[in-house]
Amino acid sequence: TTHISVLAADGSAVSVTSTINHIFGSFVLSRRTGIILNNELEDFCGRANSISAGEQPPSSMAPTILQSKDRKKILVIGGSGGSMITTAIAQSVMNHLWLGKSLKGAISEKVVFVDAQNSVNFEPGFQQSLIEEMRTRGHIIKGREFFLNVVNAVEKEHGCISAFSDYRKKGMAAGY
Amino acid sequence: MGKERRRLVCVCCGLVVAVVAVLLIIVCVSRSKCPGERFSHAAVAADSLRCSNIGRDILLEGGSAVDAAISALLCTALVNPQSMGLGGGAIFTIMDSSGKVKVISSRETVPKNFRQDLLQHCPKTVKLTTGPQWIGVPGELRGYARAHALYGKLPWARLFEPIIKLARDGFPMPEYLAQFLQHKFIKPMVQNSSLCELFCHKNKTVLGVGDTLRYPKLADTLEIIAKQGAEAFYTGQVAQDLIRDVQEAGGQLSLEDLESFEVRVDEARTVLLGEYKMHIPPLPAGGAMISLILNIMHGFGLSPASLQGNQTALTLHRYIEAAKFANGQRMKIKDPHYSPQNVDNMMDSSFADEVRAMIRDHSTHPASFYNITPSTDRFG
Repeated sequence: TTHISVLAADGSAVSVTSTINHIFGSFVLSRRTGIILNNELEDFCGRANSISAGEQPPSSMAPTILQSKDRKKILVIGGSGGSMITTAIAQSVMNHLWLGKSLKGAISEKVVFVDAQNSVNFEPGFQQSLIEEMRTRGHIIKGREFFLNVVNAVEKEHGCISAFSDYRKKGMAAGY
Repeated sequence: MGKERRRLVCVCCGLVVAVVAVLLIIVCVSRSKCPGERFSHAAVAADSLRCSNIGRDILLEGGSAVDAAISALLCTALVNPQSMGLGGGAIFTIMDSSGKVKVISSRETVPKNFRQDLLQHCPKTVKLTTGPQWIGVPGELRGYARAHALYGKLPWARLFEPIIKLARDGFPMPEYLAQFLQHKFIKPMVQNSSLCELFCHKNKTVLGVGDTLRYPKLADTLEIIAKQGAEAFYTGQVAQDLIRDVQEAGGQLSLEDLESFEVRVDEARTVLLGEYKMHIPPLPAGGAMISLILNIMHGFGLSPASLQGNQTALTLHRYIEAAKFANGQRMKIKDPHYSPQNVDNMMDSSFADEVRAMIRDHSTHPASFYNITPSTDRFG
């Protein structure tokens, strides 16, 4: 999955998330067209007992635009990483809007992911003392191997634009 | 004559110097207005600098935010082909300059002749699930076309120009893609699939950093779509070629599936979050879960002080608890056109208040408390 955030000079904005689902989707390449096909129907697994033609599978994708009520601040944000999208975006928004971190700091912060079994997974490098503290409060801590969460965002405040693409995918934003 | 020529040269030089000076002043003024790594006018954040730059250049040329997004997406299909491409689907949340927000969803759909026993073949553990039976009807390009029809400024073909050149000329293998290709699980899968035509040397070893990545066949396809429009993918020669390939691989996708694919255009769902309005796409996208977590956390009155001293652990604990309650709602995330159910409460602050009241500051609950239905995690 990938996410792109755009803020144009006229104040319009686009938050778009696109996917072929798993890494290289279905692993089927159309040789005549050069197109790699998705494996999106796998998203029904564990989430549905039956499916119907024309139905869209459930998704964690959430291209989001936040705007202050006075319209002076706008945050265009979204992410990739399957189920990790939810907490990665929530954590970045929380870090930035309420906990006082810069956009870059909010996205770069090590994440905590609560998996489908409700076990808690900390990104490598997360503060160890906090992990121990969570263990004492009764959380089941697991050591997830892959953290594919990526958040890309653009924000405008007081007439200036900050843009940040997640280092985790070696991304970088551009503007003028 | 000589004097006149010298005078002309002097005038021209003066003009060039004046233009350069004006440009320098503009750059300096805009830099000083927004110091540091910030920008004064517009920006694009994509998964690679190459694609962010392509989006930025489209904006500089007078393109709309949607134009820039489409070009950056097409670029990403080449730079991060493991993540997305024309064979997938997308969800756009678009705010116009008046502040009105729409969602354009071209997320893939179930084809007409899907395997009836498909869900019985779901993996029991987290792993890559491959094969043509899992292919959904790709909506990607019809989504771009609809977004461009509603919000585009530059001609459709212009958005494809830099991408076709990139696909044909090639570019250095991106480091992030190379990491995947060299991964111990993914490498043999690529080597034993048709993807090896794109990502392997002739001797079947996968490409690495330092190699050049080219997409000649995709460049041809992009050229057709640039000239003929997205319909070439859904009803034209590209559609026929694509379906032949999928069916030869054993898939059920048909020309009828492509032809009948419908893009959904909706108003965005808007959630009030303190002093912010959060615009998210409707189901089956996952924005409702994010809004629940944020609504719960907002009620705790977060501020920079929430990360001071022992407040840090408390804030983290509350966040984890909020995420557990959100997980408990995950099974409600379904296509509303097929499973009509009211999930408005997930975005309602009173529901968040109820949940918050159930969070204890120094302990957690058993899994059943959170209304969790066991499933596997997704990693797309």
